[in-house]
This record gives sequence, structure tokens and C-alpha cells, in this order.
Amino acid sequence: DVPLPILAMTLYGRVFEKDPPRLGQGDHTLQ
Amino acid sequence: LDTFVAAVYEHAVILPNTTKTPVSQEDALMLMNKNLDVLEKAIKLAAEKGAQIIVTPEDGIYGWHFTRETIYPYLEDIPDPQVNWIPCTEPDRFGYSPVQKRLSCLARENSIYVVANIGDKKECDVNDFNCPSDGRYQYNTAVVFDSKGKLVARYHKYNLFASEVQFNFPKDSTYATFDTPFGKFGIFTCFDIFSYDPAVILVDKFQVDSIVFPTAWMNTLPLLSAVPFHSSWAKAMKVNLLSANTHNTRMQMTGSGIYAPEAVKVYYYDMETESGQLLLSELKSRPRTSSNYPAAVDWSAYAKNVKSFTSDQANFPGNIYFDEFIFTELSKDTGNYTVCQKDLCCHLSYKMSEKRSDEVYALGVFDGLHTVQGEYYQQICTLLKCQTADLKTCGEPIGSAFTKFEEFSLSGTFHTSYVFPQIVLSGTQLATEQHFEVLSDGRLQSRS
Repeated sequence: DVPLPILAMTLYGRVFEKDPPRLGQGDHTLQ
Repeated sequence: LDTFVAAVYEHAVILPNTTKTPVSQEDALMLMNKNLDVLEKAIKLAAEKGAQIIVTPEDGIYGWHFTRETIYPYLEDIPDPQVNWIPCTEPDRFGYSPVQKRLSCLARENSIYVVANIGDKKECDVNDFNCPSDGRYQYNTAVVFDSKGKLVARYHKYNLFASEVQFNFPKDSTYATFDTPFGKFGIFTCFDIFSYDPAVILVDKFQVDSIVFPTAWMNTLPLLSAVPFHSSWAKAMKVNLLSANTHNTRMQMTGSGIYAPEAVKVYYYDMETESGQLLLSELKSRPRTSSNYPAAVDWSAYAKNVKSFTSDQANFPGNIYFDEFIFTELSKDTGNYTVCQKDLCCHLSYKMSEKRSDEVYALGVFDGLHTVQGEYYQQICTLLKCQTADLKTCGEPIGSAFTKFEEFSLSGTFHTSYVFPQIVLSGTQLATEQHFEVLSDGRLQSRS
């Protein structure tokens, strides 16, 4: 139980039913 | 077999020269053979150390920075595994296939399953409405050869990343699995790990025990660094994950590991050198039947039933990887905070060893569709160190931290059962199961 030097602690949730059919087919791309 | 020894190899890929015109097939093979020379040493060493399967990275044989035309000399026609083919003993059966032959022979001669990533080409014609104008489909492809050298699995990457213009999206999703004496395996590649189809389906519907995962993953702190994210996926999905990343520090690519549902077995993260690394670990063949298999978690059970913490301090906006979060600062050495966006509220209780004046931490929340380099819906609760003491930097990447947390509890009112818990420590190291636990009511908390 050594105290932790935390950079980030995360609960990362994915709501699949709100996704488009395929992840890579979004209209937006990184400029 | 109840257990098996797995290996992954983080490979510092030898890249081709960037060119706008395609090289000859001979030059392409020469480059690929240089990478295969390195992989051969790793495969032999892994086999000598008792490994029964080895995973090598995505793009690990031909590299990257291709156009549709310039990758063509690197491609081979990869048949359906149902043809029952050992390329090592029948190298000419399906035309030009020197890379498949070499991989098959490496598997056969070392009696080890070999997982690799190569490119598949499939000719098509005008009767096919979707056929590209150059008359062929090109697929980012994972292949598996069993310990006799037989091609036992072929997987066309379903969710291509935005920059993979050299490849086609497969028309339909395919599910690549293969059975071994040490459990049932599934395959997907890199960006697929964000997906329901095929990643979650392989686990929930096909009930695989282990996933082999070739990847070329660019780390993006604070949320999407390879080792923390991939290990959290294995923990949440309750399968073994054998993750082999490429190694290229200029591209922020490092972070491979062998992850079991109950524990991180071994991982590698190295931004200091340009070396590859072989990792080995023993795993349970069928983790679902294990006595210490993690219990099911209701991720919102605690958060939905607890009263929100009130605070008179103002929240503020911040950006993480193009997503606009709402943050609140952790202003004291001990405290309780709630921060909400749309349908998601995140609750945090914590105790620091001391509140340092030179480091600022914030609790952030995001509930929305990510729209850059792919679209996917996220609900995120995160406690993070801001890059500087200026609150405008909260969410920007930072590599070191000195503030220590003695106690913490983080939870959220998630509207999904797919929640991936991760803790990243100073130096981008991983907090392990010794440090934290996930309770069945959805709290991520420190072990006392």
C-alpha cells in the first residue's frame, strides 16, 4: 500500500450502441 | 493443457524509404526479409524458452508510409485457411508467397504458433460494384501459422485507422478464431480494440479464451497509452490479451504486454532506446474456468445510489485528444468531488500524502462522440495531473508526477457495461493489482 504517484486514473467507458457502423468511417479527419 | 507459455515481440521495424513510385517486388521482398531476419531470432529464442505461441506487431514486416500503389509490391494473395495449406512444404500452390512460406517454415521448424501481420491482395472485376478502379482489394491482414506451419487463421482488419489509405475496408466483418491445445483464440488488429465488432463479439459471442493482438500503437497520454489501455481491456473483457506493438520512439510507439484478466503478467515500455524486446509469460489456457476469475461488475451501482458531492468552486472546460471535458480542481489534500456532463456524473474521494504547490490535479468527465480519426462514443471519468499549474493545461500530456495518493475511490453513472479501468503512474508505468481493486459496485479504489 505504498502511496502512488498518479499521472492519471481513469474509468473509460464505451457506449457501443451510439457508435456509427464502423469506427473508421467518420466524416471528420485530423487536419 | 491447463497453461501455456505465450510470447510477444516488440519489434523496431526496419522501414522502407519513402517513395512516390512503387519499388520492384524484389526490393520489397529484400526489405521484408530484413525484418523477418529479426523476427526469426525472436521466434527461435521464444521457442527455446518454451513458448507455444508468439505474436509479432502490425506493420512489423513492411513498415508504413505507403500509398495504395507503393504497398502493392509487398502484398501476397493469402488464401482462406480452409484450403488446408502449409506454405513451407507447398510454397507454389497459391502463386507468389515467399513471406507466407518463410513464416510457415519458422513456425514449423520451431514448433510454435506464429502470429504476424502482412498484406493481402484480391483481384476483382467490373461485375463487382465495389471493386476499386485498379482492379483489386488490398487488406491489412493478420495471419496465424500453427506449430506444423499450417495457415490456420486469416483476419482482414475491419476498423482501419484514418491514415491507412493503402488498404480497403472489408465489406463485412469476419471473425477469425483458431483452436489450440491451450485454448480458443481470437484475432483483431490495433484500432479494432475500440470496436464492438469484431473485438467484443469475439469475446462475448465466440467465447474465446485469449486474443492475439498485433498493433502499431501511437501512445497518447493521458488516456490512450498502449500498456494501460490494453491491460485494462483484458481486465474488463476477462480474457488473455497478447499485445505486440511496434517500437519507434519518434512515433511514440512502444508498449507491449501479456495481460491476463486477473493480473498484468509482463509488459514493456521503453522510450529511451530503439531496441526490440521479447516478452514471455505463462497463462491459464481457459481463464473463464479459473477460481480467481474476476467477478462481474455493475459499473454504475455505487455511483447511481450515492448523493453527489457539492462544492462551491467553479468547474472549467479542458481538452483531451480533441474531446471537450469538464474539470474541477482538487484544491486540498483530502476531498470529495462530483463532476457531471450530460448523463454521466463522476464521483471521487481521495487523500494525498501532501498537497504540493507545484502540481495541480483535476477530476474530469466526458460523455459524447469522439469524432477525430474515427468516430466512437465514450463516457469517461478521469483524475489526472495537469501539465502545469495553469488549469488551461489540464488534459495535456505529462510524463512525471510527485504527488502521492494514499487513498482514492473513483466511480461513475455509466450507461454501459463496457468500462475499462486504468491507472497510469509517473514515468508512464502501470499500477498493478497490488495497488488497486475494482469492486463489484463499480468503484475503482486503492487497496488498504
